[in-house]
Amino acid sequence: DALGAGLDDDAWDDLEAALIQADTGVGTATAVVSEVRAEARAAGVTDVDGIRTLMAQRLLARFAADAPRALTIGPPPSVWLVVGVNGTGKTTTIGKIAADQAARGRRVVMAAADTFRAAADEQLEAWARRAGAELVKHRPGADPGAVAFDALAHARARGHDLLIVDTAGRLHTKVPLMDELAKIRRVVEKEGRVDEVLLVLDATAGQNGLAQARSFAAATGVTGVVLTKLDGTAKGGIAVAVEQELGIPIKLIGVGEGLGDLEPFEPRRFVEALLG
Amino acid sequence: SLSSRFDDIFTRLRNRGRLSDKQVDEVLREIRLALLEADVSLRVVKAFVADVRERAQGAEIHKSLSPAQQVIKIVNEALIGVLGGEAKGLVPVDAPPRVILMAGLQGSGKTTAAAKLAKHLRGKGRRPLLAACDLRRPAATSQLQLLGEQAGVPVHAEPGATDAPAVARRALEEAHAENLTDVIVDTSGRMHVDPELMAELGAVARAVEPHETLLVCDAMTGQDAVNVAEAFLEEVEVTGVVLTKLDGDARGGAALSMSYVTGCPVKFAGVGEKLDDLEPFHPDRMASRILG
Ligand SMILES: Nc1nc2c(ncn2[C@@H]2O[C@H](COP(=O)(O)OP(=O)(O)OP(=O)(O)O)[C@@H](O)[C@H]2O)c(=O)[nH]1
Ligand SMILES: Nc1nc2c(ncn2[C@@H]2O[C@H](COP(=O)(O)OP(=O)(O)OP(=O)(O)O)[C@@H](O)[C@H]2O)c(=O)[nH]1
Ligand SMILES: [Mg+2]
Ligand SMILES: [Mg+2]
Repeated sequence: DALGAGLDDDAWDDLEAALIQADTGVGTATAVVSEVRAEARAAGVTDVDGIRTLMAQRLLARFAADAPRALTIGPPPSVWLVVGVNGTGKTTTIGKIAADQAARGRRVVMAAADTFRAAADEQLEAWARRAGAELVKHRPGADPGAVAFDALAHARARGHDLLIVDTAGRLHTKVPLMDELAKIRRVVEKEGRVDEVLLVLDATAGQNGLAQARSFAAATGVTGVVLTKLDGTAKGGIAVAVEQELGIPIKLIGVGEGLGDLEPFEPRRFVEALLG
Repeated sequence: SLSSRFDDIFTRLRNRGRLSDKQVDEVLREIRLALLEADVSLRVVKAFVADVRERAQGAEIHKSLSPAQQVIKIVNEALIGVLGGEAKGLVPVDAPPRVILMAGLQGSGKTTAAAKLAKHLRGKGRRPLLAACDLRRPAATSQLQLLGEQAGVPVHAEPGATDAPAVARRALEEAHAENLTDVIVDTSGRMHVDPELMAELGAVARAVEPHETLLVCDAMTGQDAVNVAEAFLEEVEVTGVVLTKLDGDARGGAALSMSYVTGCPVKFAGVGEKLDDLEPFHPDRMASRILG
């Protein structure tokens, strides 16, 4: 057609390719590009900048403008559970979050409820020290629910504002491990309130990130996502599907391995970075 | 599944003695979609599909295979070829110790893979040494020491050290002194776009001249796999890929991207968190997993 004269088929393919390469998945990429083509035709937009603006708008539309992006802190001790598959950055993220909360004047305690991974407690201990938080841990191999429960009692007794529970990485396909996670939540909720269940997703993950989110949401409920390792070249486009299909808000992003490398998730900035 | 989607295409289109261009086009579209859904990087998908097109176009129809089976066979063989052909082991070495360098992004599974490899080698009667050259991550050395203990393998560790290439070199000296057969060097996870960390990796490699450099990659890695593979290949001489967390349900297309870009076979598969959970990589099984 004469309209859309600014972009030929190859150029539209390139736009779709850019989205695919950002890990949005083929479905989202195709849908966004066909929406943009239709809008460009209707509005008579033919220039490259105009098309890019439409792309940003169509991507942004997939993020709820009114989603609760702040972390929910309830009456003390508020409990936040941190979950996700292996190696996504849970333990490191807890260190960052604790430091951020301490800077807001909150007293934080961490629970080393990953009792499986070699030296997990030592790793979390290092982060607790850096963040100025306390740590509750048991012996390796202890029951994770017991660690969390014990940490809650400690938090209540010492008047901590916030308890952050670190859990072992687990593949979402492993039913006994997902059941264990659900049990950890139930154990904590006997005596306390879980105000956040943060799913830590690795931005370098492809379409499997959506499957992870779906499974963790089913097992424990997920109130927010932390998207880590955005300081690489991966764009984390799977976040679009996580928000749009599951309605789970991305709350934070990890942008490095240091204590301060944590930022609030801002849909507009994310979309701009995705489009490059 | 892909094969049932192919069957649909071929029942709809009439068959002659050869695969028609139209049949090939439709089939290639399905393959492209399947590969992208499996997280194969777009650039690799395009090159792979172009290659399959060439092989399929004008291919004779075999009497014993349906056209759908025919195309599946072509795609499968092409996939297996890129993934490294039959299962490839570690490079053999005349004068021990063999030096194996583990490299990759943060959290990909290097430390666990290093310990698994050590245990596997010990099981074959070899005498490996693990070298703790991740001097950055909190408790990395303790993690490797604990895993080494579990594997029954000694660990060269220098708590408080800050010079990774020097630690690697001293580990190699220890292996020589103790007449050990393999040195497996664990390194910190690093972003391929971090110049300082990539330079450090290069320095570690130059310090010990590995016979085998394994790029460790998480099976859930998406489109970024090509960028990672290219960047690591620029810094060190990658000789193999280890694909981890294959016990999940990620399709694992990163395997194709990584071997395509590095020109190296995937040598091992991580299939669990325990130290026994390491398998030689099976390209044929991976091919059907990727195709879905
Ligand atoms: N570059 C970068 N690295 C990160 C980020 N977040 C975490 N990491 C690194 O990723 C690796 C894994 O982090 P961990 O905190 O141990 O991950 P985990 O989810 O607790 O791992 P498991 O407990 O084994 O499941 C470490 O090397 C971290 O330093 C990030 O935002 N950017
Ligand atoms: N399920 C499963 N988990 C794995 C596998 N390989 C490693 N892991 C887990 O993945 C997480 C990260 O493993 P590490 O060995 O610490 O990864 P790494 O690459 O050394 O991490 P950094 O040193 O921080 O870059 C741990 O929880 C491991 O138990 C695997 O094949 N299957
Ligand atoms: Mg952890
Ligand atoms: Mg490691």
